[in-house]
Amino acid sequence: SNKEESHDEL
Amino acid sequence: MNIFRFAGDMTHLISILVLLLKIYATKSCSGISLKTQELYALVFLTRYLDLFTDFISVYNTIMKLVFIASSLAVVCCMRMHRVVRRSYDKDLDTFRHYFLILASFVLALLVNEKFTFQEIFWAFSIYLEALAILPQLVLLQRSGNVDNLTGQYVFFLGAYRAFYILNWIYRYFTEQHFSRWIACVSGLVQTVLYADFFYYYFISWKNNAKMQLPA
Repeated sequence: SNKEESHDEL
Repeated sequence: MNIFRFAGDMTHLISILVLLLKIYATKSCSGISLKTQELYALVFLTRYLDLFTDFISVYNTIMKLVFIASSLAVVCCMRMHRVVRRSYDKDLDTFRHYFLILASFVLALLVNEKFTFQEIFWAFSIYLEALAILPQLVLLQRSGNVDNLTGQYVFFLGAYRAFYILNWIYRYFTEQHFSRWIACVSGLVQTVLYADFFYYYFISWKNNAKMQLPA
């Protein structure tokens, strides 16, 4: 999803 | 995950290890800003609120826990440890970091991906991380001298930022729908803040001399 994509970094 | 992001995460991890090494080996935190360390602890605590709600990978979860634990360990050590606490440059570390927290929070309320509790704190942590190095840079500027391990610590932190920018450039060209301008713009601002430090770091490295910042 879009949310996961934008928060997959640390 | 690409090589640039991995290199960024590793240099971030190394910077924390160097900091812990400095504090534990020399039993001293001179040259280290407690305010910057407190801001980083706040950054990790507010960014990783998704730790229990969104699972991305084992790698991400472990790294998040490591960053939270290590940042809290540094703050506790600088505040509580009898010997370490004495070496803290309290008079040089006078940056009003509450303003950075306030400014980041207001900005997060105004500019976020979604107006939800988690998203606002995520944006807040991104903005605060960009500014969190300021008390540290001001402290080094004021003390003039930068000891070896403190210099390495800030160098690796800056390297982490530089690798993340390469990571975003890479992702921009290799992924469809790659848009994360909040993180990218903040990351760019954060990296620019290191430019001055890097300049003097490389001069001292080139001359093989102890690092000094101009008054």
